[in-house]
Amino acid sequence: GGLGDNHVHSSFIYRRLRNHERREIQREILSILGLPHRPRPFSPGKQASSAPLFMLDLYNAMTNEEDSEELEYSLKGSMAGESRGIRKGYPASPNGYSRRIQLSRMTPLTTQNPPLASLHDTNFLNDADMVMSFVNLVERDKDFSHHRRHYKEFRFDLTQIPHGEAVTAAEFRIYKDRSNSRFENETIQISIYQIIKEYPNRDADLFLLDTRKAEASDVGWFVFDITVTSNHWVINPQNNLGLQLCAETGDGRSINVKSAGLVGRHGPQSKQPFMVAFFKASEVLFRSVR
Amino acid sequence: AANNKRKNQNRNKSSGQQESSRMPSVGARNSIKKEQEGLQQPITIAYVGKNSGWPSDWIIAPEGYAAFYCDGECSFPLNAHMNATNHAIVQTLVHLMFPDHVPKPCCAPTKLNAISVLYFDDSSNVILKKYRNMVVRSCGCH
Repeated sequence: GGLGDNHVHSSFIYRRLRNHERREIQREILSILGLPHRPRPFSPGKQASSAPLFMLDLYNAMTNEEDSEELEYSLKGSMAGESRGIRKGYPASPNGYSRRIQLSRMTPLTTQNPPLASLHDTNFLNDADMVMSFVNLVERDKDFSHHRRHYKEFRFDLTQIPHGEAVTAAEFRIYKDRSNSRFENETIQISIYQIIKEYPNRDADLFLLDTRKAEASDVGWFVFDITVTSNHWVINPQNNLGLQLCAETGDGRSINVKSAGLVGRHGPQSKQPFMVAFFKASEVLFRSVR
Repeated sequence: AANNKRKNQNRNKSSGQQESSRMPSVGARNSIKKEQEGLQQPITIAYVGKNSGWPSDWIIAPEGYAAFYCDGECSFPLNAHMNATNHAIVQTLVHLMFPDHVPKPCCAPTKLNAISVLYFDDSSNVILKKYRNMVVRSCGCH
């Protein structure tokens, strides 16, 4: 605003900070935030990726939660399973987050883009001190056996989690478009497995984590709970061999993941599969007295 | 009476007046009654010498108003029923009387909010971190 701004309190002394003062304040801010150095700025193109969009959605939800008592009321109602504010037509917050919750509550699969924070996430969000998204590190499809030729592999590096954070929930998210017309009246079962052990000449040992059923016409984000697996990987990083996903018809026939409508890493950036984890801090950072 | 050296002396009004008389620049004399040890010390306001030039109407309280001052770190509001403005004035006066023993008035946060920070890490993962109790939304003054 500057000195001429009428809104500035007259007793406030304004001056340009000296370089060393600015550096000190920057250091102090990084110290408060527990960051080793200044985070990299958003680079062009990345913003449109699914994980950053999802995280931005959560960020907006968090920020608006702090600003809006109405939203707090609405969320509390939702958490209690009553969804008081939503059901009784409680006014939506300015950013429409209440409306979004309603959408994701009513229809687990939505056509919304970016991937919306669901009610499920809102609950985690209230408790979480940190949320982190992980990009899929698999760049080339593996050569699976004929039996698993339609399987897709995903890997996430969980070694980058900041010190002092404990996983409270973790999800694998994958987007589904309309399935191929061949599966018009089919129910498609999507399963996610944890890779337990890999072998050079045969398929890996897998452990079934979660299964979802969908109609061919369903469009939206599928969320798989991988909390236990993530905790295991955080404690034992050497056991993090990744996830495998497969799609089957109702009669157990394995089908091409793309035909099922599932968007892989060759799909649009905004629909790329990713992993998100919610954390609770085990240490508390205090502001230093200045 | 707020002076620890004299706390065992008579706690009557006259001793309080003796203490107050050590502040010639302050026209009013307050009798200070120390009834308990601890951070919050009760005092009784008495307006003496109203025409001496000291603006006694600064304190929005009747004669004999039971006020408190903070002996250790000052942080008001002390309690919900106490007037923070009065406390600030009383605290200032007591501090002026005994600058080495009684701190200046200082308000405390009554409602703290979190801030959220969103950033990329070095592996292109995105981190959303919530820092609790970082923003003072209201304090003892308001």
